[in-house]
Amino acid sequence: FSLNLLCVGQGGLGKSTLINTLFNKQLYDLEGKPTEDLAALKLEDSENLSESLERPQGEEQPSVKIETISTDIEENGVKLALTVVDAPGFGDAIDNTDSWVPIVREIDSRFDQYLDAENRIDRDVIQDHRIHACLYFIEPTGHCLAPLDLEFCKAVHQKCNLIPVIAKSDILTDEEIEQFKHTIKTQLDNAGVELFEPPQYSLDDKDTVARCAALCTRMPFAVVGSTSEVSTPDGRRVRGRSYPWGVIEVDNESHSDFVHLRDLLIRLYLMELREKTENVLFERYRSEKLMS
Amino acid sequence: FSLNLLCVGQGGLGKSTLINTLFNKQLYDLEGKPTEDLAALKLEDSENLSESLERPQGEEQPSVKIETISTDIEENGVKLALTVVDAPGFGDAIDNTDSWVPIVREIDSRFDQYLDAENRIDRDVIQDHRIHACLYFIEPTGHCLAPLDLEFCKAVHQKCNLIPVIAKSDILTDEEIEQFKHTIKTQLDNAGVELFEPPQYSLDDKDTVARCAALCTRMPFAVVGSTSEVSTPDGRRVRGRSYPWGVIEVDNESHSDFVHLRDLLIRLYLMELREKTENVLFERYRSEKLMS
Ligand SMILES: Nc1nc2c(ncn2[C@@H]2O[C@H](COP(=O)(O)OP(=O)(O)O)[C@@H](O)[C@H]2O)c(=O)[nH]1
Ligand SMILES: Nc1nc2c(ncn2[C@@H]2O[C@H](COP(=O)(O)OP(=O)(O)O)[C@@H](O)[C@H]2O)c(=O)[nH]1
Repeated sequence: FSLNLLCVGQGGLGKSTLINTLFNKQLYDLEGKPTEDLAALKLEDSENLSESLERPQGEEQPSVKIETISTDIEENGVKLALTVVDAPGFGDAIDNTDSWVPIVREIDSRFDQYLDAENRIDRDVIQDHRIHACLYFIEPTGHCLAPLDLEFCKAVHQKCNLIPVIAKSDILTDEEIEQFKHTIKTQLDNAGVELFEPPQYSLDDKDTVARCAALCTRMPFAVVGSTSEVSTPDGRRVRGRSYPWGVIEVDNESHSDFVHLRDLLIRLYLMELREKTENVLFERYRSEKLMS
Repeated sequence: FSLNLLCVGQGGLGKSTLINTLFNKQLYDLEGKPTEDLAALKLEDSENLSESLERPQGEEQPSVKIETISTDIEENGVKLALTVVDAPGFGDAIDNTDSWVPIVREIDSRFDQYLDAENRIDRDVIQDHRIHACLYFIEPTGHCLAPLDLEFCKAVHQKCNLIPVIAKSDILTDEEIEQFKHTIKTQLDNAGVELFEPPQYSLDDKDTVARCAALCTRMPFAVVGSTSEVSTPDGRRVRGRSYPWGVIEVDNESHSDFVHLRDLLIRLYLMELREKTENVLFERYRSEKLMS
């Protein structure tokens, strides 16, 4: 199976760390650049960071780039051809007007690529590069969504399965998270933004229905990411972050929603994400294209 | 004594919380609005928040506003007439071009106000509204300063004592804080930005010199703010934030630089901040004004 995941958010929100954590593989190194064998793809990005430390400020900022990393993942015995599409520069400039446009173009061009492939004679070997899900990283201010967040969500929710996450949620207490999630959901509702919802089937048993409902109410997922191994006060070795006042455990359900995001994305609804892309989102794109 | 403190940073970086924590007084309530007796000043701000949840998105965002809160503070038996100048809206829009301009204007207009007052006949009752220090809140990404941060710092460092702080620094581990501080200082150096440095006197004893040097190396201060009282695992009641994995104590030196910021601002260098404003920054403004 292929899984094409679009990851969007301002720099420094822990996107590369979260991807590494989700797939338990060092796709990105500690500076958020692709690891050795993929380094070529992100070389431009690391050059930008050192440049931005030296070049005279006020010079025009680089606009949003689209970068791709591909690798094979094995999850529960299932082989996944994973592609992560990243958009460094999004939200990082002084003026972020239209910064979502290159990203929307990328989603569309992948739909176009698939339309072309469908029309070829050897269509039984179509490679699916369409975006199956978009993880949108929200800054954990605790207040409300920023105008840029809403513009982005409105621009993409009809084109790909949108899964917003509250980045670095360890900065918020449990009460603050609850309040923040409530405000975010209200704003998204008011803006008419649809989020990915695992579909309900009439033949589902009670447990499945309950689990699906529980997952939906938890969105947007308040996540924490880390591939570092640390020791807890009671001596266990866990993936997490170590502070003077305590240790956050990534795989601990009471510390963040990480395990729920991982379940949704990889263990429970991977097929649903692909099917909705194929049957609903891609078809919507096809008919809009035919009509224009 | 008057202390006029300018506070600048994106929304949600804990500015109002930090002010409440520094002066141990609820100047701002839990939503970052001035408390009851000062509510009138910030009424417009709270209306904006509920409006932004309801109004159609894409509508033009409000630009940067300047708001002021004044109150009397008693610190170690010394009475302070504290004024906090806030700039809600800074850095919060999609396009933040020139968002520092209203703030620079505010600093200048307060200098102008003092220049006028000096020229009056009753100049022995001059009220000093000049900005004595600017606390600039840096987003704790862990990467580097954003272009907006640098533009702001360059625009104000010659006009007021600039004290950058890393907001909500509990999101970063100790190693990440060290690395981040190093990167920030490099960028500020390269941009020619001067930060407030407690002056050294030739008659200072070794301890004072050492303490001053230690404070300088700690900048930008990695702060945490909270007025909530929480219980530590070992049963103490402290100001802090309580998480499932531990309790951050605001007044604990090993948890953040908060006590160092408080010392610099209130206990050790309050006079130096006012003197530098009077003797250096205001005089620079006066001569630039005379020459233009
Ligand atoms: N507090 C906290 N820090 C994180 C988390 N995830 C990553 N970080 C740190 O945030 C910094 C930036 O992470 P990175 O993954 O490079 O962000 P990116 O620019 O969005 O790819 C690094 O110092 C990470 O160690 C998290 O969940 N919580
Ligand atoms: N993790 C963390 N959260 C904080 C800190 N200070 C404030 N907060 C929380 O951040 C949110 C916004 O704080 P606020 O002071 O209103 O931010 P402002 O918009 O900059 O004035 C609130 O939920 C605060 O409880 C801090 O030092 N660390």
